[in-house]
This record gives sequence, structure tokens and C-alpha cells, in this order.
Amino acid sequence: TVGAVAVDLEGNVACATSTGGMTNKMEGRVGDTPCVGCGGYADNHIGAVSSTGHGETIMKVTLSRLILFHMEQGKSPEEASDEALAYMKERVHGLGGVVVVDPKGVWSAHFSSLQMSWAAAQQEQLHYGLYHGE
Amino acid sequence: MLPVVVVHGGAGHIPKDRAEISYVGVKEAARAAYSILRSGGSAMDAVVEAVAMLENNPVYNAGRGSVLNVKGEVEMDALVMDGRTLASGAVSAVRRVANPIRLARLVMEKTSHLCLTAEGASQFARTMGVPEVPEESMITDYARMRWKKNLDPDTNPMECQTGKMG
Repeated sequence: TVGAVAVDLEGNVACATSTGGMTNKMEGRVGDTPCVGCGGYADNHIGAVSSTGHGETIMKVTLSRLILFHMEQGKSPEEASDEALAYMKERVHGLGGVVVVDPKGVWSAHFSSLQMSWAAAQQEQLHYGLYHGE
Repeated sequence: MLPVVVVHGGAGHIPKDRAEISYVGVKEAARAAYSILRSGGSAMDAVVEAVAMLENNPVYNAGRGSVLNVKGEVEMDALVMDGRTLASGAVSAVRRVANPIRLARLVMEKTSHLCLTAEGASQFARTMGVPEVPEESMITDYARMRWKKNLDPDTNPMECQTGKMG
């Protein structure tokens, strides 16, 4: 799965997510990616999320919307991502990762899986990582 | 306002010998999308460009390089959402389209629907003049190797899927 979130100069946010799904999936199986609130969500009032990971468990907790719910309650993108991913792990034993922005340009790339390749560009600087702590 | 773009290339298992190329693709996509934002482009333009680049990159599980279903075929899903209006567009189980993310954007912009699936999505792509690509062109040797490995009757299906997420 691949995905992106962005904030533009006018403060608009957007998300995009695309996938080939799971290896050797059943014909016709559809995961979280095309489902609003699961594979992604974007609302100028709160922020934007694109997710990746165990599709079925992401759908059970509507991961992207759950993160934005936590941000609505005042949490930062990083805190909201941590809380929602921890909930997904504890409640439905699912692992995954997310990229998140808020309308001010605060961003986060978090994952509960072993790895997630990610990159962020802001103020002419490029940040990137693959393992935890990078 | 601080424009920003953040991209990911998936949370599935990345073997050590593919780590470097996995970094390169997400960095290139973030750079390209950021240049759109810097020149006044919209957040929607930026995220679609970033994801289309990753779909075109055979390293990632989307577009060219997608994993295969049990029949050895490519079925892809994609979603876009615009934070200004909460408009969104999606396609699911779509085949023979190089960039499902661009098709999802067309669903958002050109229809009153939110998601088109399977043959309906393909019909819509034809209506929109989106070229059909041969399925073979989307299948990489790596995807075929993983598919065959998982078909092995001795393979534990749980082990196959653990850590190999979409």
C-alpha cells in the first residue's frame, strides 16, 4: 500500500491511498484502502490521514477517522496516531501505520508494524525513515 | 501556513535487500509533491502526484508491482479525499489501470458516486478515456515469486500473511 497526505499554502488538506491488497488474497477481496474513514480521511477542520497495514482490522476500528477523532479532542497528530494504533493492536490485534497532518502543517508518520517506509517534505527539508526511531 | 506532504510506502515486511530502494521511492515522491505545493498547487494535486509516482514504481504494492490475488491476477483499490468539501472518490478491485489513484479522483470529480468497483470501474475508466494497460505489464517478477511461494502446499498460511500487510 502507498499513500500521502498534504497541506497546501491555503491550508487545505487532502489524502490519497492506493494498494494491490494482500498477497494471495481471495478474488474480490477489498480491504480498508477505498473505504472512507479507514484507508484515509481528510477534513480541513481537523487534518488528513492515510493508512496502511492489516486491512480488516483497520476497517474494524475505522483507523483514519479514529485518529482525527482524537485530534478533535485536542491531541497532536503524533499522540492521536499512537493512541489509535495502540487501540487497534489491543482491541483487534491489528498492526499498521499512518501518515497524518493537521491544517497548520504539523505532521506525523507512525506505525505499530516492524517497518514502514515514509518521507516528509516541509520548509525545504526532507525527513524519512523505515524503522522505529528514524 | 507551512505546506507539507508526508508519504508512505506501506507497513508490510521489507527485506533488507529492498530497504534502500524503498527509501528512494518515498523520498522522490515527497520531493515531487512538495514542489507542487511550493509552486501554489493544491493539496489534492500533491497527494495524487505522490501516489501516482509510487504506483508507477514497481517496488511498492500498488499499481505496477501490486501483489497478486490467489488466481495470480492484479486487483487494485484506491481512495482520494478533499478536506475542503469532504468530497471523495474510490475504486475497488479494478484491473488493467496504470494509476487507480487518478481513476479514483475522476470518480470524485466526474460522478455523483463515491466508489466504483470491478468491471464498473473499468467501464468508467474507458468512458473517461483512461487507457487500458496489459495486466502482464503490472506484474513484477517479485510479485510472481511471492505468489508462487504462498501457493506452496507446505506453506503455513498464517506465516505467509504475518507481516505481509497490504
